Amino acid sequence: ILGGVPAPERKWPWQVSVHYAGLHVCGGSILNEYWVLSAAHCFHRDKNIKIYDMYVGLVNLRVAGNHTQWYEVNRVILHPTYEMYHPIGGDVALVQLKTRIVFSESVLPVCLATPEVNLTSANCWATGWGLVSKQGETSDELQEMQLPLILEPWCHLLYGHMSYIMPDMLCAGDILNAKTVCEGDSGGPLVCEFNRSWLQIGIVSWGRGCSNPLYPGVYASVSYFSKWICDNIEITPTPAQPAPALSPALGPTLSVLMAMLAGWSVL
Amino acid sequence: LVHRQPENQGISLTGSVACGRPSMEGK
Repeated sequence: ILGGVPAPERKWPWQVSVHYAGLHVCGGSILNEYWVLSAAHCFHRDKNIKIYDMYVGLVNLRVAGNHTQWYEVNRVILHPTYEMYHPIGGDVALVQLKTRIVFSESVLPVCLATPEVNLTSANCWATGWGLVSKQGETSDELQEMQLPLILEPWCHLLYGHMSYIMPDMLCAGDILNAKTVCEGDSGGPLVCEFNRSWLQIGIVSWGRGCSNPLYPGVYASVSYFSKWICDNIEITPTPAQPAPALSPALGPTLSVLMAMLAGWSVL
Repeated sequence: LVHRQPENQGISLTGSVACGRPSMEGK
């Protein structure tokens, strides 16, 4: 995030850090106990999902708090139109975790925006652990930034070509104050407040660099993909849970207990 | 599974807790 400030704890409890080989690479957001929403391009480079981990309840990448949880990935569903009609079009990924998230005051789901959501004069924020300067500096602290949405005709004008911005994308950024998202923020949420609830309207996707404010950040439109997201979560079975097993130390103890109970039953 | 919240035009994908409601409000 360029031009942001450190986010207070518990302010964005749906924020996810996507780790690849132990390093933060992308953001994501919690949809429910098993599902995280992120960007397809965060998962495209390597199909081995075993190398990815999801962290929730995290504010500082180097400090695990009381509510920090770590999850392995069970499956990743990329949108079928990813890279089909645009180099970074259809940039949506649904990530199913192997085990369920335990909600707390630091770990909560976000709402999804519907196609009919009215974005006029909305209070919108982006969050992430991406680059914080055009020189490539990073921050371990989650950054937050309030930013205005940019209407589609203006975004077309700024990017200078009609085909760059597709109907499944939206633009946001503070052109005057050079506030925008950057590398490492991808997959993270753009949320807006409606009636005291936060709805996710965008997924950080792409932009022409981060340092030129005249090229705003481009986000995958959540309302455009909301039906696909809901349908896929609904039809995908929850992962099989491992059967509970007795620990070697507990086995003999239970055997003794069972023998005692058997003796009592005779009495 | 899908619970629409008409008052805020949002979709909640979980029935166990309210979506989009942090316990700490930003200033």
